[in-house]
Amino acid sequence: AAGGAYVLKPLMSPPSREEILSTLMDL
Amino acid sequence: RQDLNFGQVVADILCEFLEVAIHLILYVREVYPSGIFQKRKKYNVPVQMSCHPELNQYIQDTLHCVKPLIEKNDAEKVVVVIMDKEHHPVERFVFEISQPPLLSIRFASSFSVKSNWGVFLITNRSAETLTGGQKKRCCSFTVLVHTRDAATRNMEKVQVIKDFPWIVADEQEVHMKEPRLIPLKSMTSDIVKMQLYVEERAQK
Repeated sequence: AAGGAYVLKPLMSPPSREEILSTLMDL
Repeated sequence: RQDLNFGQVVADILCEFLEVAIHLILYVREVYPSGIFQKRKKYNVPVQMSCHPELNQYIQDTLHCVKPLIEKNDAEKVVVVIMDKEHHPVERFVFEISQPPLLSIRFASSFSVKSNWGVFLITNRSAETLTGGQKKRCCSFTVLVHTRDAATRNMEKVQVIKDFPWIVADEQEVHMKEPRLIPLKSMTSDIVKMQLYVEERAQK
């Protein structure tokens, strides 16, 4: 990364659109 | 002691704002079904906020980890990256943060910043009309934090939740090839300066 700094992100991904849709159907 | 508390106040205010902004971006970009969003009023402006527990928890955990970096002025940018099906960035909503030197700040004025957020959000929302052509391809998102130099050896600062580890982002998520730059808003207050712009992938 530029300037010696890091760009960080969470290892885990957010819930996918499909996961959200499937939980909506469960309700 | 007051300066220490001040950093916390700034981080609290910014993270509260970023939470609203992230929800709004996800709604506007249709990353998730519109049915999980509810209209709320934040900063005297109607916004759309998710009411899905899992998604809300993810956003809260993310910002909970970002907060210590903002508190120590170690976060230069917080970026919401919207990605396509192939996990390539379509758009990057960049929140560039800078804080004045702590000693020059009048603590009491910190709360006046809230009245400005509404305008910021409205402008944020207008991104829809500016970059709506990309909407159909939005499938997922990630949040990136660009640290300042001082934070480079302090990965542990961001890993404050045990089961929510952070890693260095992939190059393809960080940079887009020849992006179209769309400045949205610049806001300056006594406690913080924030600039919002969008980097949009060039249309094929």
